[in-house]
Amino acid sequence: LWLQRILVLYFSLP
Amino acid sequence: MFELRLVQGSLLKKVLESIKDLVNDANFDCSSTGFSLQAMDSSHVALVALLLRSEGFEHYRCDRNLTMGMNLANMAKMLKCAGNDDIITIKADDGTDTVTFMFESPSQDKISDFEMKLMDIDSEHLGIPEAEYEAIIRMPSAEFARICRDLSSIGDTVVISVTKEGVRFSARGDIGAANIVCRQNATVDKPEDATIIEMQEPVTLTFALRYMNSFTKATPLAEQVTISMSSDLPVVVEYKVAGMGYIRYYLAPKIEE
Repeated sequence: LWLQRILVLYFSLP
Repeated sequence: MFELRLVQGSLLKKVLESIKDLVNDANFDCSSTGFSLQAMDSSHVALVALLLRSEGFEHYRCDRNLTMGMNLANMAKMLKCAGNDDIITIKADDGTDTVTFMFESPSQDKISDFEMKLMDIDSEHLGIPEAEYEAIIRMPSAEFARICRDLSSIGDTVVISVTKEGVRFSARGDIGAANIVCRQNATVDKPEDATIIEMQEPVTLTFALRYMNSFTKATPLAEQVTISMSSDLPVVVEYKVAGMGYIRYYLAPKIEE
């Protein structure tokens, strides 16, 4: 099973 | 007051074509640095960052920082009305909710202006730290586009694997599997045909091809593309914009559970 990650897991929100 | 003038107006047309399929609405930030944009696609999986530096324009005036929210499909419709050789001017006055695009033919015998309504867009601006990447691939952008297109007829995802042998793009699907290996090739007549692989560590990551194919809409902007990868980090796919800036696409990898 492949899980598509999202960008906010890597980059911070201000 | 904000005003920019770009003699090579086709660049702006190409920039819009490169981002309009990924993002519907976006805020353009205008500052003394330049004309920039950061926007995520609606599923928050991919991000596009555009920078066109002020020095790259024939004329650039920005009295104070300004954010212009635009619907990119509408903006692309307007820019499509500019000829490929036209000079494009973008103007916005303080306190108005419109932006004006002006197109001048090279011989100055036709001048058009199009006014577009601006929008209020709530956008999340992500903080993207500078990173040292484990592998950086520079290759002809048309070759990368071809690989993404070919593999998407086989599967939905691409596995990109960088080793000292080269870079391998793999896809698998119901009808079979495909592997495309590109080796470093720096001994070419033209530098834009080179494939250069800088690898600190071997890296293997999996990405959705749908997004990669969308990034390759930027191919007409640059002869070369740079793909930067590190384990468990979003990939960065970068196209330079004629010495005045860049379009960078970030894409989160798929992780096996």
